[in-house]
Amino acid sequence: AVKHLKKRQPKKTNDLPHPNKLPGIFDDIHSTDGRQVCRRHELYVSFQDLGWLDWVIAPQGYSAYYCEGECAFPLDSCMNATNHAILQSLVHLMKPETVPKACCAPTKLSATSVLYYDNNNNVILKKHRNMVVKSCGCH
Amino acid sequence: SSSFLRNHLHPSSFLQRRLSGREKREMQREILSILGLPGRPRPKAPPGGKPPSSAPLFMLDLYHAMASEEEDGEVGGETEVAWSRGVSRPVLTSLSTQSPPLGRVISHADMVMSFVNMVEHDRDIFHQKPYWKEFRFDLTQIPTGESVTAAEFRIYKMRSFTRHINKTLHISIYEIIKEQSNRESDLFLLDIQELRAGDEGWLVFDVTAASNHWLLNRRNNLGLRLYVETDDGHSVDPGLAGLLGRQGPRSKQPFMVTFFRANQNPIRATR
Repeated sequence: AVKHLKKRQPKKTNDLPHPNKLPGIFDDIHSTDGRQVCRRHELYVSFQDLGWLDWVIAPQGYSAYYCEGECAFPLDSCMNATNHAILQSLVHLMKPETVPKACCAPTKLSATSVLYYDNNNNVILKKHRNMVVKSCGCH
Repeated sequence: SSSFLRNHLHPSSFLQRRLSGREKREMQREILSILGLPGRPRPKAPPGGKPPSSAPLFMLDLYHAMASEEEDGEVGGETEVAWSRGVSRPVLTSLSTQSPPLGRVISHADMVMSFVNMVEHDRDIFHQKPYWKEFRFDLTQIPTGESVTAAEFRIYKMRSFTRHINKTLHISIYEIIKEQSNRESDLFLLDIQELRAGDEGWLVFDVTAASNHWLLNRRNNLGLRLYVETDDGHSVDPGLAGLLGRQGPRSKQPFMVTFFRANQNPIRATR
């Protein structure tokens, strides 16, 4: 069957970068000019380094993360871009000196809980909302 | 490099330099204010040794339950923490598996405070009947702008070895509204539970109703009084019934736990 297959001419396509292609682990997460695309980065806040473990019972610290990276056209779907951000990055291409690129910022945040002693040795468990970045995007 | 914010993946964009002592204190104050603290707490060792460990152990259980809920990414704790309801019937559990009262109350709580028992008065068999045990909790640390969604009093009961081991005991908890010098104090019934004299474990009483009073005047301590009676109404010394107070081991001392939720409509101060 294989020898009957005619060698197919590769179709001519103008290969724009795939707007919906998620960067796989082997894909380069850098945009065309080598800078990092917008994504989440590790950021560990250590209560131990703060010297607070005499009153903080748990945790010893927590991963807060942060968002950093380029929001340059085309805004791939891995950048979680809003429609407004896509439009803004297009206008930025036309008038770069007047309209800035979209910003890389958290799109979903979650809570973290801290267990600690107060001045009277009562134990307090406090939930702090919006303390951990779950995902980043272009806004 | 001793900065407390450390990232592992690539040199961060902001200027890395050693902070001066003052700058470090400034940044720590910033973080404390994000954690809702006016300053860093200075827990002092209580007179006569180590503080009771029963409340910290219970709160550590609770912390792990809430932390695992957050890991599931349920922002705001929408998932139910699978804890049993422990209020309507006597919940006799051992310390390691004692369960906080309600799943929803925990996952919706912004803050949980445990209070160690400050003072204890006993009217025991060396006094006239009825016998009782009294506990005091310092509520001055309760923050304003939070509403109480649940409160419970937890006390450990040892197996009672009196001859009535199979007798039913009725344990009632009252809030001391006002102490009177020339007569019995004004009391407000909060919860009653029945159990066998031979039972052992943590008893959980629902004292949420008392929070209506203490949010109004938190200057006073909260006073709770505990009575034990047999089926035929005879008063039993709580100590003889196996209820542990401050004389019990650190991991079995009584404590109170209160669940708070940030006020959606903060109380307007009267002009």
